[in-house]
Amino acid sequence: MNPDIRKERENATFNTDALTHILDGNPEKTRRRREIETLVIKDPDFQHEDLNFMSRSERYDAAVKKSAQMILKMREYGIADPEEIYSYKKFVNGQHHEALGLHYTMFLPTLYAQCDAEQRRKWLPLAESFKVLGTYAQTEMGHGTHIRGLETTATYDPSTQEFVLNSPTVTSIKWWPGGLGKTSNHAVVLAQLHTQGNCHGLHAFLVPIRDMSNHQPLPGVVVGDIGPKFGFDEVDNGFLKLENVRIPRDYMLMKYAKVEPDGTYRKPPSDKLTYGTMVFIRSMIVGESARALSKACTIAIRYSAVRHQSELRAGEPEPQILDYQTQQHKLFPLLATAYAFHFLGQFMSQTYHRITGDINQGDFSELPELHALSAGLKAFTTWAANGGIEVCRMACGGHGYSRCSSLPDIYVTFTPTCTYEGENTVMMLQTARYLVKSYTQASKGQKVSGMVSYLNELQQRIQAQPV
Amino acid sequence: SSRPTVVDINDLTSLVEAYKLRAARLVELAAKNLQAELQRRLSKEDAWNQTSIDLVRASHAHCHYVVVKMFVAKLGEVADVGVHSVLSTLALLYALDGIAQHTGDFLLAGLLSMPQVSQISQRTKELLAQLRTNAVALVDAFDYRDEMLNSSLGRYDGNVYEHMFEWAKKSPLNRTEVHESYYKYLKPLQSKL
Repeated sequence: MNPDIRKERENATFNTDALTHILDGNPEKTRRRREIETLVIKDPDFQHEDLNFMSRSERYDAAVKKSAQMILKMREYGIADPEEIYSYKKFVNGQHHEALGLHYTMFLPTLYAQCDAEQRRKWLPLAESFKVLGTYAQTEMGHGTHIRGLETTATYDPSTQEFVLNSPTVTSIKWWPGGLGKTSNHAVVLAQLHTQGNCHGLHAFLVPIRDMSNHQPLPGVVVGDIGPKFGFDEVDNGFLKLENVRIPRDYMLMKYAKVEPDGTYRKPPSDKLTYGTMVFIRSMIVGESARALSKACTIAIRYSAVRHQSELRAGEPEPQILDYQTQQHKLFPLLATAYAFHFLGQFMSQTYHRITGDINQGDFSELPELHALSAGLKAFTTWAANGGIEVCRMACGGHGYSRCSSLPDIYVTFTPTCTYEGENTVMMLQTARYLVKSYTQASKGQKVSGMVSYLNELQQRIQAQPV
Repeated sequence: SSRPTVVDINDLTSLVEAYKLRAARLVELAAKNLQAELQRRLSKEDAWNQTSIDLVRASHAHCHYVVVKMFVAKLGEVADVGVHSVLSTLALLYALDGIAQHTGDFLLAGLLSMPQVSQISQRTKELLAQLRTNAVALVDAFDYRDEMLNSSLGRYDGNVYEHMFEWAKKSPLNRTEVHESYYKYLKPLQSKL
């Protein structure tokens, strides 16, 4: 043990484990997480060459191998609780994403949330046994966060009771979904629903894209990898062009909106339900911001305790760089931010589960607030964490530039969160729409609730002190 | 301007209140600016676009308030005295640093006085010094094992330089003492000059 870092630990004024328990939730969760981590460390199947020294193709290959092994090992060890699955996968993957990431984080949650009872019976066993390998294809080459602008069409043909899916333009080609390029054989495709001559907006369809027996692309499906990116080397983010691809009527996810056999359309109780999976991911990204920033802070602060540089007082030995006020000013507010985001992530996860529980009971009253909060906090935390990671890298001087610091990996892996699941400025404007609406309601004397309830007080103040 | 200064810069409850009032003011400002654009007979869409900077700022302030509020709320659940103390210091630093980054908002809202801005700067420096003792323990509490961080600089044992040197030796360029590009390009070049 380096003597400087040992001294730091000896001087601490609190019990580190007690704080770890708070971050994990309770001591039992810490114990179980550490147990799972030990399973991974001791597993020779997860030992491999440093990814930094591999080509992209080798990294994708290693990621697919790891994903396949993870699935088998989680079955073997009986890891089934979602939090434990998350913990296991996080530890296996380290800073990197996995080839089957979207199957877990978007495809399965979409099926759970948007299939009707019959569809659940059919698709969940296939997806949970990985016979169906799925992804979530929403973004198009020419269209991102503005989902009403998406061009992919699903036109209902009552004569065959099928939807005909098309990518009518180059800009409508699905672009970027993780695992779409080479890994998946199915995709949840978001497309504009046309039936009986009317367009009813965006709906989710389960589209087979590769043959389940030989993995070859199906007729009418043009699919592939979009090429190297800024990070995400392990993931085959893909493109998908659909040319008159026919799918049966019950491949539209019909828990809320429905198309009857004759083509009659039945509206969902809320348009926002179609984007439920995105809201879920945005809510989870808040916690991801905390994790990425806390990793960067861990690296930069430990290194700052070890690194000695220059002179504070002439003739004395070089001090630890953590003793410089400027270094503390760079790192400690970020450390505070990492903690703030950890607790915010816990709150956001609880809020998401509480409100989706209400939605499942038919209460949609808090859905708009969940939408606004998840969008805004996703943007707020990812912007702060992204900038913070870069500050941590620069706080490590020249060595922060080396891949051995892990800071470049943390940065490039985290950066896309500022644009995926909604570009941040657009997210902030979505939140603003809710704030302005709430302000307008409050100014008319209607009570608003939840996190915007302070706008009620604003109204009282305005009335008390007319300008 | 008629609003009294409400902030006690050492009191977290007071700081949450300040963030709340700042958010309220910026939401109000954005809504009024939007209204003003509409009164200039702009279409709804154009008025929205012409106000979008204010709207993003309002959203940012709202989110900032939520973060500070939830951090302070969490402190109420922490029973361990030592942990509570260090987390309170972090929460105070987070709140004051946020004010320092957005001083203009708080001044314009009448929530801060000019002397308080200087006090915040001074208090922030004190908090940095106070956190210095616990900085390594605070990152240890995140409990990232070396295998997960995969960082030579962030190793738990602090043996940074030894590990960096071992890592560099694994670089594919070091598989041979002399790289083949020397024979293919450099040696012929040297022979021609």
